This record gives sequence, structure tokens and C-alpha cells, in this order.
Amino acid sequence: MNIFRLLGDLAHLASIFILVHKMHTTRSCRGISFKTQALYVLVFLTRYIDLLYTWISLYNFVMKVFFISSSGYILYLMKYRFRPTHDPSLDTFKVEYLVGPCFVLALIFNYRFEVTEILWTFSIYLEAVAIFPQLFMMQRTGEAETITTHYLAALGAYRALYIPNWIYRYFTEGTVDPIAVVAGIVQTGLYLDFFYVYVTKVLQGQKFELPA
Amino acid sequence: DGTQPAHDEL
Repeated sequence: MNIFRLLGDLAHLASIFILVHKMHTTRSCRGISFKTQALYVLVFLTRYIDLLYTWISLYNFVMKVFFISSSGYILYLMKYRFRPTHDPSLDTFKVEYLVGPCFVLALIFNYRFEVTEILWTFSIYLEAVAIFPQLFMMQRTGEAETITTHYLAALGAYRALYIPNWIYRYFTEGTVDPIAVVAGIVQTGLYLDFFYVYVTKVLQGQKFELPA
Repeated sequence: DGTQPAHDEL
């Protein structure tokens, strides 16, 4: 564990707390893509299936259980508690365009052709692109609530912070995980556009609005 | 198999 990975994980935790806080205080899931949130459940379930047969550390265990349960809780909030505030007509990205190719890529590019290994690889690829429905939705509406942008900034910071972690691990441990690194760089890259507007607008106290 | 990274990250 190094400082970058710890900060990354804390940013990931923070993003989830911000999202749940937003839904509870506004009693609404407006502006949040159900599809993106459902993809995260799939990501966590396929990656953390190793909970059943591997022990890494208490930290690792607790975090995995938290990510699975909190993502399930968010789906529950969107699907039942605040269902009337979700507008499916804005959440129209076709997730099969993400799930299908990620699965095929996982079958081709993996470390070992085994069920759990392919599921792990699939989860890495899917996580990289799971934000697409959310970004697509914001592109359609052209705006986002400030709290939603804080959620996205924390979520983007999480994978961005994993990059210095991988560099650090390469120099201190000599380990490289090419699948995670390439997918992580792609994932972070998808946020660059958002980060730009977040820093130049939201952090200056303006509303998140995309140019028409 | 030493070539496979340990999946010890989140």
C-alpha cells in the first residue's frame, strides 16, 4: 500500500458517499445514470468474486464488501426509493455496446484463460468505460448539478491516482499489471474533458454547463 | 505462474 493507492481508494469511497448524500438530501436521483450505476454493480461482482476464495488483507476485504454493497444500495435507491425522479428517456446509452466488446476483449487479452481470470479482466475493461452512459446523459442535457460534478470528480480522481501508484509499484516492487494500467489510463483519459470543465467552471463557483 | 500479477488492488 502506498499513498497514491490509499488516496485513490479514499477518493473512490468519497465519490460513493457524495452520491448517496446527494440522493438523500435532494430526495432525487436526477442527473444520475442508472445504467452507469448498474454497470458498476456488474464490475464489482465480477472483480470481487475472489472474496470467495482469496484472502488479501482486512483492508482489501472490507473495501470490497463495501463497494459491492454500496453499489447495490445505490441501485435500490434509484430503482425503488427515488424511482419517480429518474428519467429513463435521458439515460439512453446502449450498454450492450460496452458489455459485449469488453467481454470479447477479456476473452482475447487476459493473463490466463480461466473463468475467474476472464471475469477479473472483463471487470477491468468494463470499469474503464462504465462512465459512458453518465457522460452521455450529461452531454444530452448539457448541464449537471454541482453535487453530481463533485461525485464525478472524486470518481475520476480515484483511477487517476492509481496511475502514480502503478509507477511507484514498478520502481519499488518491480511489478507491472499491463491490463490494469492500460485500462486505467483509458479510464482516466475519458474524464479529461470533464475535469477541464470542472476545474475551470465548477471550482470557480459557476454552474456545470456544456457549450451548446 | 509468476507472470500473472497478483490481483491485490481494488
